[in-house]
Amino acid sequence: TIVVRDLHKIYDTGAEQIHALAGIDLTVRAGEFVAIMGPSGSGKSTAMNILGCLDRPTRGSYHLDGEDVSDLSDDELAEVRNRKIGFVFQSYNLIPRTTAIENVTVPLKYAGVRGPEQRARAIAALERVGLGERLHHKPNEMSGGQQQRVAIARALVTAPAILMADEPTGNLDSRTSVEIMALMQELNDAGMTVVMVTHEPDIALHCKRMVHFRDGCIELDEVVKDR
Amino acid sequence: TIVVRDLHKIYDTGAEQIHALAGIDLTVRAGEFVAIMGPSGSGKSTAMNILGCLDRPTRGSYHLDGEDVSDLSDDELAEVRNRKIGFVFQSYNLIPRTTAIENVTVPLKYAGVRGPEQRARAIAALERVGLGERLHHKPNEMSGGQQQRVAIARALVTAPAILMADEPTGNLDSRTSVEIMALMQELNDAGMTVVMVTHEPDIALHCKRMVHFRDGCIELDEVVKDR
Ligand SMILES: Nc1ncnc2c1ncn2[C@@H]1O[C@H](COP(=O)(O)OP(=O)(O)OP(=O)(O)O)[C@@H](O)[C@H]1O
Ligand SMILES: Nc1ncnc2c1ncn2[C@@H]1O[C@H](COP(=O)(O)OP(=O)(O)OP(=O)(O)O)[C@@H](O)[C@H]1O
Ligand SMILES: [Mg+2]
Ligand SMILES: [Mg+2]
Repeated sequence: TIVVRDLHKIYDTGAEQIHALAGIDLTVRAGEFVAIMGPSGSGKSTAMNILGCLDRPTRGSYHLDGEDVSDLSDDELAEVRNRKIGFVFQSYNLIPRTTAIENVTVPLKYAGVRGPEQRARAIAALERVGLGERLHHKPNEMSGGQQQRVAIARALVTAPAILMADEPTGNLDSRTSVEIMALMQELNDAGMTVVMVTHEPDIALHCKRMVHFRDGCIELDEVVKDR
Repeated sequence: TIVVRDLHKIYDTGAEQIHALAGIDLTVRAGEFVAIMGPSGSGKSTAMNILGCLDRPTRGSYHLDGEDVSDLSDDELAEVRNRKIGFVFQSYNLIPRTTAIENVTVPLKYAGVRGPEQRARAIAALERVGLGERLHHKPNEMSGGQQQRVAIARALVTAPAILMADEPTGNLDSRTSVEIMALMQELNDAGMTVVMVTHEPDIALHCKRMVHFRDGCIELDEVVKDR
């Protein structure tokens, strides 16, 4: 369960202070399938980075499965993250000059999975996102949408309890997007909690709940009909 | 006018050969407003990079305004590109650790525009895409969609004859996307040729012609009704 209360994030660029999150209250229960939407600059990625244990709030609390993670050290955050969360970055963050299969095995190394099993699971994850033919390609030898799918495979390969994806279909054509959403639905049916940012209403309709951001606040939190 | 005939691009990764473009024939006349669509990996960015004089074809011809540019040197390609084309990359390619306003002035320096005018035009371009409040932010101090809009401003600041944009609204919410498309329509009405890749059908409907790629070929080339 994800519970955030009065979450604030203030970025200090030296020249000015940006109040990116201005008091977010949000609860996501295990097994939910949530879309986060809102205008460019409204705080979606900032919220995802805190929920994903990649960053700390300036003010407010974040309890993940009952544990207060608002003020952990970087190492402690990394440990929680690796154990519970698969994260798809808005800009993919693939390791350059490193093949798809090597990129996808990285989380398995941290999880202590043994060598031969690492390779098998990485191949399965890449095939799952339609990249069985690109295992040995490096990021600069792949299309934008292929890089995006490697990032998705990497987030899923540890079978995390929670998938957090920041615009996972931003560079995918409609058909490939629908295939990815079908994959997420399957994982959600099997119990995985899914929280994803999307700006495409069609994609959001695959989710079960839509949380709308505006200017660092949540302005609407609604259930998707007929899901 | 853009005229490509039997355009091929083969990438050699050492391990294998990828036939990314398998014989493209395409003509785009001055003032057209064209959307390029197709599945992930179908050759859209590869085609855009050749059209944008960022890369050379493996086989086939490309005549830009009557000039054969298929086999120019890197310097010659850069000269044509800077003179005629504004290019928005799928991955933005902003200069890191460099502010928005500095990123946007770069093409003006190459164009020999004088200092004070550089600054004025860069500010105007950034305000045009809604980033008047982010002039002095560096890429890592901006949201994904804000970085994307800096890339658009940079492509437009030289008022090029041709705008080539590879997924310019991929990270923008619907409202901001519509604002950007309205800007492109305005520029197109004023005579700018616009060629843009998009995977969003709603966005493509702002264009006047849709060219559909599949597996490195053009499978459909249609006029958008009621435009
Ligand atoms: N430098 C490269 N080396 C090897 N293969 C490449 C290289 N660049 C692209 N490719 C391959 O060429 C094909 C076409 O790539 P391209 O980037 O043009 O696709 P795209 O239509 O833009 O896809 P997307 O919608 O995902 O951005 C892809 O299968 C890709 O893997
Ligand atoms: N490191 C930073 N330093 C300063 N300001 C920042 C930083 N990161 C983000 N911001 C600002 O905080 C605000 C929220 O950014 P955020 O990335 O969360 O938006 P977003 O909703 O994800 O936008 P998009 O849809 O464009 O990806 C933006 O106005 C942005 O300029
Ligand atoms: Mg974002
Ligand atoms: Mg592409």
